[in-house]
Amino acid sequence: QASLSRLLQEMFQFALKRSSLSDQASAIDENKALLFVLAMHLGGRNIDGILGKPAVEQAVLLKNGPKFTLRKRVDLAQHFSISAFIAAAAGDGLAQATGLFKEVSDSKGGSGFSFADLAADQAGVEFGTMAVASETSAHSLQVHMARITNEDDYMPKLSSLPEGLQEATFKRQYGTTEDARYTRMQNELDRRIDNCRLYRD
Amino acid sequence: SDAERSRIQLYRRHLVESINDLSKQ
Repeated sequence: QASLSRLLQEMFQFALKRSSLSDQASAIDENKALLFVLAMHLGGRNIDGILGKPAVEQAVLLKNGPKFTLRKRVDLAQHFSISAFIAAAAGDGLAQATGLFKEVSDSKGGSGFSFADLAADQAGVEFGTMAVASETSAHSLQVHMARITNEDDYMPKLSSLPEGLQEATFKRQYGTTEDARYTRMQNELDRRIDNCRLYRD
Repeated sequence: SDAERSRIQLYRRHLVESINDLSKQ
């Protein structure tokens, strides 16, 4: 296992170099391609087929290569990168809704509603939004991420965020996602994400 | 578009190379 930061650093160094090649290069376009490839790989999808290439190299890595983690969890790296891609490709509204839908669905007999998953989703949305908001924002993300070492810069801390809440427990403790008790948790997630250096600067 | 497709191919190649490098470290 390896921190997602290691892979993000490598990928954004490449993006930064390519964006600097000419005046015509678009940092937004580079970031979109990067986030697509990253989300597909971490989501376990081999895109060699889509690209019309032999499906060998990436297939081997998917099977035997390192698993990338956030906060030492493979699932959080997946939540983060897939939300970042959706936000960059389709906008933050759809990306937020997708993350929340997954957790509500998990509370109905799956792994349970997880505020940690939601934190990774929402940090990913912030990241993906920044990646395409403007050329300036896209470039500044590349500059920061090309030197990234610390997950704290882009991923909030997870201490005391409840997880594994089944539907009945969730309803008892938070009511619905419109409830003031839920809003308090959402505000806490927002606060933690806003405190990450990447989104603060 | 063709430009997007070739850009994605470049990033896919770099992803594979990066992961291979990280595996060796």
